[in-house]
Amino acid sequence: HSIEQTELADVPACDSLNPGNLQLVSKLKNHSGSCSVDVSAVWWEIAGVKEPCIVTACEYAVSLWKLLDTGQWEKRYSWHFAEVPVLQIVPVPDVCNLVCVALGNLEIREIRALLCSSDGGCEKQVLLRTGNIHAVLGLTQRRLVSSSRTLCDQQVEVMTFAEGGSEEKQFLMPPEETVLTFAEVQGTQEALLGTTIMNNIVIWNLKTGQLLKKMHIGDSYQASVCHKAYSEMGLLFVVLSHPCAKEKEPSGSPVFQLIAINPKTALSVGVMLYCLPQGQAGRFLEGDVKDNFAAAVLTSGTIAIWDLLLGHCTALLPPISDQNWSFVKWSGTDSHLLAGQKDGNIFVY
Amino acid sequence: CSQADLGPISINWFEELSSEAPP
Repeated sequence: HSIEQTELADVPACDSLNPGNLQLVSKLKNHSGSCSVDVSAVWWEIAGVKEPCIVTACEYAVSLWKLLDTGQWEKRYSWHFAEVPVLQIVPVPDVCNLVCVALGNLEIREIRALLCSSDGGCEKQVLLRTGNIHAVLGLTQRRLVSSSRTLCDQQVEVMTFAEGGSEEKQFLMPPEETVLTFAEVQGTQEALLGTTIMNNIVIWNLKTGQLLKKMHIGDSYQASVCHKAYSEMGLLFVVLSHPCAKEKEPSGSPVFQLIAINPKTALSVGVMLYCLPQGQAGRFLEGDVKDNFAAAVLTSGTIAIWDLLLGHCTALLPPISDQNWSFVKWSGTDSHLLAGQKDGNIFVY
Repeated sequence: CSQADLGPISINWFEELSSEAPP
């Protein structure tokens, strides 16, 4: 009923990997002085032309950067926050000239949309949601899903950004347990997946708001984060990371895992473990999955990248200038990897 | 993974679950 069969791909030795597989394209230094917390990429219309821009977040400021012909990055806009610090950027696919951010201390207390006035002259911010927010994700078709909890119930809300700046709201049927992460299901339009605090995976119908199924995926790993889900041949494939995974197992250190679930029967089986190469220590701190590639910042301060189809780690990026990596994101606008350090250095690979 | 581990599979699982779940 739970994860039983897990294949291990051949784990290459550490020596065969190097960051040479990654090509450094440019570097961006944010001199804001406060701790750098996140990075993302967004389409933004500047002087009538839609351009891929980089968004950086420090504790109390979010900035939009445009790439100049000289290869240098120019800061175009900055949004400032006086009271509550920024926790993460929430990219919304299919949206131009808008970026969402989650603010809070340990937990998310606010979600705000950051935009500019129609003439592009000044920065604006709109408060979208407040409360004890546990999970938030930008979805395709200009939507944003979030879950918040009061003492007695949970609300799962989908907001759609209409052209012209207005928002429409819809509620999904909440599960009894707190939702920790969301993921869209590629290959099944209108299916949304969530992981819960009780190690269950839930599926909604985004169109009707129905809660379709709750599936237990086993107790081997607690607090799994779902990074990607896709439906193929009647099965649901889910890529999870495990913040609580043991640092050393005989097979190496597992960082990501691919599991297959039959949504009809709620039975699941482990398909693949994505481990660190021999000789590498560390476990998952934070990471991102796009298409067939997974990237993770490890407790060792190194970034590791896996090809999910090959099944093994294909590149290791050690700390640069004696600074550990603190976050990593795949660009949503092109094929770049954005790697960040706490002091505000962003490296584009 | 073999089909036996996961029970009977349906390509149309999303539509079937949507028709079975409470509105």
